[in-house]
Amino acid sequence: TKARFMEAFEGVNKKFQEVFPRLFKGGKAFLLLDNPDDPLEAGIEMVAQPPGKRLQNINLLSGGEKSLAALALLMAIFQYKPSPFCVLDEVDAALDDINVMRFNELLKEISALSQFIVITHNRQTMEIAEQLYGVTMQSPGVSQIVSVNLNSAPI
Amino acid sequence: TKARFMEAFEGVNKKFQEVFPRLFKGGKAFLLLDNPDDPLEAGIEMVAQPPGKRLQNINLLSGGEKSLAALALLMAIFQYKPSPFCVLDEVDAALDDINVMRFNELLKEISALSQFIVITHNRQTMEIAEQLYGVTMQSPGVSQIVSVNLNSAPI
Amino acid sequence: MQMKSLKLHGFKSFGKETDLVFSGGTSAIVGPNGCGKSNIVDALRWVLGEQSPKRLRGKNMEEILFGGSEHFPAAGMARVALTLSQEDKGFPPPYSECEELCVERIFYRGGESEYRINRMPVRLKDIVDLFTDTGTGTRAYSFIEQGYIGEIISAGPERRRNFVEEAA
Amino acid sequence: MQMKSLKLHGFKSFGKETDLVFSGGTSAIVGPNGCGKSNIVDALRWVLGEQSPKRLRGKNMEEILFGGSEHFPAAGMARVALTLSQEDKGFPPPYSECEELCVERIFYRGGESEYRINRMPVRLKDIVDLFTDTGTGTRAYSFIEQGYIGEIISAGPERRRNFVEEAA
Ligand SMILES: Nc1ncnc2c1ncn2[C@@H]1O[C@H](COP(=O)(O)OP(=O)(O)OP(=O)(O)O)[C@@H](O)[C@H]1O
Ligand SMILES: Nc1ncnc2c1ncn2[C@@H]1O[C@H](COP(=O)(O)OP(=O)(O)OP(=O)(O)O)[C@@H](O)[C@H]1O
Ligand SMILES: [Mg+2]
Ligand SMILES: [Mg+2]
Repeated sequence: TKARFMEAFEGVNKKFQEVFPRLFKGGKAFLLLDNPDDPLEAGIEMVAQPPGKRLQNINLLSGGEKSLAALALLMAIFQYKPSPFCVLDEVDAALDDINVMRFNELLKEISALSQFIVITHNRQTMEIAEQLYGVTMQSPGVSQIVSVNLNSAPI
Repeated sequence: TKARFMEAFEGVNKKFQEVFPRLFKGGKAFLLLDNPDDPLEAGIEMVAQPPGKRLQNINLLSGGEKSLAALALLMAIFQYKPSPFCVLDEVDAALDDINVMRFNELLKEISALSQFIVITHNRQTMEIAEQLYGVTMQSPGVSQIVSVNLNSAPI
Repeated sequence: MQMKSLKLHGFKSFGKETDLVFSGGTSAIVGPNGCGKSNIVDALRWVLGEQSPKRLRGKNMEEILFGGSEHFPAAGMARVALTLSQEDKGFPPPYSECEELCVERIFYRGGESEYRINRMPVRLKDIVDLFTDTGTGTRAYSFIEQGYIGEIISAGPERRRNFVEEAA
Repeated sequence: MQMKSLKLHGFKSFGKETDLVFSGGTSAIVGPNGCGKSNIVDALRWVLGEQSPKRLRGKNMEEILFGGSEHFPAAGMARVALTLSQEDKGFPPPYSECEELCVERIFYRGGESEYRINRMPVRLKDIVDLFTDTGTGTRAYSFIEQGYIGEIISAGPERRRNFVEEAA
């Protein structure tokens, strides 16, 4: 229904406006309905201004900036209406080390709400996990789980 | 012309069959025309068998395996017909550290043929470069080039 | 609701029976390219009731059966079991008295399927309903698959709307 | 053919005049997200004659002009100059006697363009021809942009064919 969608849209938008400056250490961003007169059909535009840069459609941001903005939206939706668990598969792939760290700080906070499972190749991300599962194929083509020691991790 | 395309196709295919096992440390792969009777219109399928696994369309490989297979094709085309230079923008994003190393070894060899410029966030890749350019935005929104010391690189 | 453990046997690259035991807090799954990490994500979606092979990165459901390797023959069936506990409110009826729930899904080569909750045969619908009622389900933003984060941007305003609609 | 240096001024985030000097061998360009690395790739494509704003990640050519920042006003023009040397065979006519070539492209707000080779005004066509003759050009496999490596796989058999055709 129109009222229900608008309520969710405004709730998520509010959260997004808080989360974005947290991940970007400044700047601002918000969501827009591309057709405000038709909330049931309108698509959602994302506008963002990383600190020191101009306000623009997120399509014009760099690869890593787009990733981080998408993660801000995701975390905003999650904070607005948490699921019991959340699985993230290599969402940090395009982020530099500083942005990985900022995202992980937010993740640690939000993980109080729900159970998070993250798949990653990034050592910083491994360090914030409370449990670590290593997957290997000792027998070719057959997966198995092994215990992982971060200091000796061959990954 | 048909003859010219077929010659390039077979030349690239031959190289691809050599490069793939180099990057995957084994296994095999090859290209197929999806319509051998119509070489001027046929698309190119890629079939791959990483070591210890079954032969399958590359669509069924993992994210990192797809990346590495695509890089094998790229390097095969490059060896078949080198350009004077080649620019690679974060092609190592989905690769684990071992595969980054294997790709970089191949890159070092092929860079004898042409001038390579690689953009990366990966320290291993930075280490194989003969020149390093750091880009920063000391003045927000304005890029500049700085000299980079790998040991102190804040990246 | 908390995931306690996930058991895989015959599902994709998990030809050998494998257990993941969760003990609370954030879990990180790591390993080399192609070792099976994303397959674990697929297994989780599948046991939660995912019916579209496309969302499991395949063309048909048969592709989730372990296809065999040098030392292991192809599997005749794939089985995934997810054990859950519910701390605060308890599970929805008829499981309100249970401390733990074990949701099991089996797929046989040839196309037969079995579904169980605490060893009792149920229909797929019962599994899907259970997870919808507990706000789990396969909400678009509970599972961010490999590459999806880029799609949220490139897929455009319509897809993004669907994403937000799931929170409505 | 070797790239000797690339000069950017007013192009995308390079509001301040910037020089990259290449001294042979593999170069790595590094820096935080959003600092301008991929913009350097766009500048290189552009000075080689790229006419499609889409391949420069924009909707129109005007978007390549530095849009201004807190301390720098927007640019009235964008200029990129690429200096090349040709060791073994020498450049194609009429540049066969040159040791070095400086290819320059300028775009003014309002839409005017200027093209120069060794300071002599030329047409865009002359720049494109020069690079086609030297086997440089914007061959699909000379420039692998961010995210493209995934596309080679997902874009399917037709796109892959175009990729190989460029080597024919
Ligand atoms: N039905 C199946 N039987 C056997 N092996 C399979 C089956 N389905 C997929 N695989 C194998 O599982 C591997 C992919 O696993 P997965 O996608 O989980 O890798 P990953 O650990 O996520 O890697 P990456 O880090 O590259 O994303 C592939 O090599 C594929 O061949
Ligand atoms: N015309 C312009 N004027 C000013 N700034 C611009 C212009 N065009 C793009 N930018 C800015 O340049 C930045 C993007 O640069 P670029 O894509 O080169 O980043 P990058 O270093 O490749 O980052 P990543 O590691 O995330 O890929 C964006 O923040 C964008 O706002
Ligand atoms: Mg994966
Ligand atoms: Mg970039």
